[in-house]
Amino acid sequence: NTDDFVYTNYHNLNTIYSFMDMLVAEHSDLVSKIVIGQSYEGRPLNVLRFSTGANRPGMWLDTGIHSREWVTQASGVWFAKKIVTDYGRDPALTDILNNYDIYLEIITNPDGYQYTQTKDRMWRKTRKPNPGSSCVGVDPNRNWDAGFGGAGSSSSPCSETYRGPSAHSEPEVKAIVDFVKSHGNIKSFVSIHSYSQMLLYPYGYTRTPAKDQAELHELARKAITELQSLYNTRYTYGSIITTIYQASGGTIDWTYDQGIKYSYTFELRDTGRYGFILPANQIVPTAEETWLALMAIMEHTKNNPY
Amino acid sequence: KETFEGHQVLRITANNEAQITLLKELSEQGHLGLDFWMEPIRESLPIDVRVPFNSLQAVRAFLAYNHIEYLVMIEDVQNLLDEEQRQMLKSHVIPR
Repeated sequence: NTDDFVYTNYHNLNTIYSFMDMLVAEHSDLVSKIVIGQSYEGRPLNVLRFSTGANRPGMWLDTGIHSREWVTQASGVWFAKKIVTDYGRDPALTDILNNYDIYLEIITNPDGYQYTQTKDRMWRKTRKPNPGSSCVGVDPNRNWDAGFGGAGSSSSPCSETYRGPSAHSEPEVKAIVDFVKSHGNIKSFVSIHSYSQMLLYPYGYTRTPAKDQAELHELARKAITELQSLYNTRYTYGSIITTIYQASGGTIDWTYDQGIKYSYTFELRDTGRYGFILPANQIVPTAEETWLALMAIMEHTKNNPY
Repeated sequence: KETFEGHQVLRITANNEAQITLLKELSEQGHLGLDFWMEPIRESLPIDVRVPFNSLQAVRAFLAYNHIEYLVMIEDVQNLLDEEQRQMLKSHVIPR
């Protein structure tokens, strides 16, 4: 059961899928599993829906679209357990869930994750072959219809930042696009990566500031203050293009342009000792501190309807 | 299965725009098999790159020749991955 699940360790794909099923079985009044599509290799794209009533607006979280960022998926597992544990106990989360649904996609790139577990621990992209090239996969964080094809993405299939042949060409991306559009009432969207300790908001594809930049910046400051209060982990924050680099076709640029005001992307621990091989004993501290920031964003979303 | 014996991850600190340009040129040398975990963008951001064993000598020589500072962030990537694997296996054999 999910009480005995080892949150302090990394797990393979099947174990995480089983964890999701266990969580649903144990908390069927609160959690359900939605399959929003299939990966290129035919794996289900599972989303956990935490809901206490019908017709609620939604808040979206996804982890691990870049498969080698294992602390991200592991944190997603911890978040799922945290939600069911805190509902009814933590007044802030309870209030959120009494008014909003939370959607959590823990394994956003399952083919890539499986590949990191079995063939190449440093794999980042999807696993769809590219016609005419021996190089496989697309960077799913350059595949969105937001400045698609612009600077900060590559047209070369062999590049780690290959954008793909067209926007939303990757089933892992298209599934989220279809879900967000069909839902029609997602109010916040946080896409979680690692590492480098940053909280970023749009835009990445243009230097034009987002129209809500002042509010997004202030909320980022608040979220990072909360995060740092636990272990004093140092984070930076700002727009993608000014804080890290120009990146076209990114997830949250698309969600923001769809009208989801509270669109953020996270880069979790660490700043440069282990990179993508963060030791498992840092999973829970990473998840704990990140959760504080996620709560700040979700509370702000609830308190500032638009 | 892809292994990473002898691969190192270097953390590079560029001190000026000229060094950034040099590092961008380095990143385009496909034959070196470099995997930039954090790309050369601007001086204020560190650059992390995984360097295969066969390219270590060339990359280190390039950095030294151009007076670009770096430190070894990960001495041997495979050692870390082996430890990670041991930890994962350990969690599977513990009776719950």
